[in-house]
Amino acid sequence: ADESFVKDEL
Amino acid sequence: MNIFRLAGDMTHLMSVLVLLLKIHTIKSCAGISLKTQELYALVFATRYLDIFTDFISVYNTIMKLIFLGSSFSIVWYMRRHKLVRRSYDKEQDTFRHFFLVLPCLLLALVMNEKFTFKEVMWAFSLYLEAVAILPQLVLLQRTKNIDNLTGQYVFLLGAYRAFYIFNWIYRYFTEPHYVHWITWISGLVQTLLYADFFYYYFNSWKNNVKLHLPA
Repeated sequence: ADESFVKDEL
Repeated sequence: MNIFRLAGDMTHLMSVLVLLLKIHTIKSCAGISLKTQELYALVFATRYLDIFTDFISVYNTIMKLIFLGSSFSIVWYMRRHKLVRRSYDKEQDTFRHFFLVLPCLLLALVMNEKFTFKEVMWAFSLYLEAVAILPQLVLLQRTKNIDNLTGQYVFLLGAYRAFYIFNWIYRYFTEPHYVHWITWISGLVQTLLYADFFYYYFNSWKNNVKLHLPA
């Protein structure tokens, strides 16, 4: 997906 | 979520609580750099732009609110609170943090995951966090007697990113395609900046003497 990677870290 | 990241977040939370405890209870910010606190407020403001758009988890949202709230309230305390601001060492805390913000912004414009506002702001926040501690470390060198709470604050702040490095190693080996050079390099530089502080902090703890950084 072109969506940039989900920033799951603080 | 893995144990390293949880340990990192808890250590980071502890560093913020130690600082709030010091400022709120003894109404003193002696030895604390306002410049570093302002940089951290900017780091969180640019890092958590997606706090209301991308929901990750309750934990993630709550921690973001805590870091945003605490960093801005610490800046407010040090600037506005009549008692706390009196203990702020304006003459010594002279690091021109503008010279940290600008290079980080320029670097973020060049080195980012994607040239969008959010991605550039995200990269900027990582570069800025890596160097945000510099005014504080310079201030520590200048102020001779470092009180325990300030020493613990800086130590915890450095330790949290070290835990994150273990988290990135763990995720690299357990999650396919988990490669984020911007985060990794920034986090490594950030932790290395604490290296000499850790060295003196450990020695002062080992020899049970007051923490004293060489001029």
